[in-house]
Amino acid sequence: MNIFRLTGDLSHLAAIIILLLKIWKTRSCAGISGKSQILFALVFTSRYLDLLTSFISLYNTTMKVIYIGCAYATVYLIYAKFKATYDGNHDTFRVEFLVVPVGGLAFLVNHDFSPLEILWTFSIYLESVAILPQLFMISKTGEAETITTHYLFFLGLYRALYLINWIWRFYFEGFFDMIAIVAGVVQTILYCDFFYLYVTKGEGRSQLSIPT
Amino acid sequence: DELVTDKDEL
Repeated sequence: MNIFRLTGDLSHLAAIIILLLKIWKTRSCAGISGKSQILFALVFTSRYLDLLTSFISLYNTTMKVIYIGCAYATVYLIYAKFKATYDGNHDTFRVEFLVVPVGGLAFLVNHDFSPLEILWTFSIYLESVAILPQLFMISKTGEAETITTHYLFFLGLYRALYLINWIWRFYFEGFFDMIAIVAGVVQTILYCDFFYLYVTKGEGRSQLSIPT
Repeated sequence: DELVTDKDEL
């Protein structure tokens, strides 16, 4: 494991924990897209099915279990515990427009036509666009709380670091996974507009808005 | 191993 991969994982973990703590501490999930969080729970569930079939390392198993656990805990907080604070009226992105094409693509373009690999591919494609309901919600309400922007920053940083990790692995290990790389590039590009606003407007301001 | 993709990466 190289440093970019490790910091990518830790950045991902930071994003997940930041969101979970924000909701827990403020007792509110206002401004958070429950749909994006359901998609992330679906991403982790479909990707980490290998937990049931193979053991890679203690680090690997621990992180996968934490990611899955936190994803479902977040969904639970949004749709059950703090349901009253959920901003459903603004969380109107049609997720079927993501899930259905992504599912179809996973069937057509994958490394191996087996259930586990199709689900893995599905999760890679879905992850690349899973943040769209959240970005859509922010563009609709015109603002995001600072802590939400930190969440998005770490979530975007994670995939950007994974891209560097893949460049590293290509040079030093000859590792190359076209599906992961293309989806990773798409995912990172979706955050670029946000990154720009985060850096230029984020500091010293309490709110950040993404223009439609 | 029947897994073709890298399951080490998260």
